[in-house]
Amino acid sequence: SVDKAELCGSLLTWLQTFHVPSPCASPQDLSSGLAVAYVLNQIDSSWFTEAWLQGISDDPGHNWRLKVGNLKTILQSLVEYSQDVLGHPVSEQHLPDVSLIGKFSDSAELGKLLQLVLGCAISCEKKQEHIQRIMTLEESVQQVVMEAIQELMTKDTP
Amino acid sequence: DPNMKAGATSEGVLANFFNSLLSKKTGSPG
Repeated sequence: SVDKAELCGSLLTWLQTFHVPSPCASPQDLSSGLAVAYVLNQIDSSWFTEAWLQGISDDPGHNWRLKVGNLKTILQSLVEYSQDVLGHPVSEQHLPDVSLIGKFSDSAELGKLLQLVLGCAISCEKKQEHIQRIMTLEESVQQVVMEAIQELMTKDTP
Repeated sequence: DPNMKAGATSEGVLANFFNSLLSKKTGSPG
């Protein structure tokens, strides 16, 4: 399977193409969930609405409980979006441990979270825009993104 | 140049993959 820490680095590069109003240059920046929430709002604002964004704490500082709370909200909405809107449930092996992201900015778990965000971007109504943007990225980044998508497409192994 | 050839091949694989995603119906990644 794709190395999730390497995946995290490449998907961070991809995330930066969204130009969200919150830092997203490092796993630490993403550990509050705020930047990811802004990206999801850009991916589908009819599901990840402004009202939904208001429910994400915008200044959790070093309070890991607030961060984990944000990340749990985000993960739950992502899982529901995949199932209810895109029609493909997220399998258990792809679910990140958000407490490790909130407490330690764990890049492997963050890679798994960003992989789910990527899955939404390449399947949503605006997928053409997202896929074309991915195709402008550096080839080595595209390679990792491709492998991450292929892994998501692979059915569960027993 | 074998390196150039390898580069062109990998570029082709990437382009094929992402173009095939583009042609898929929305909401059907797999």
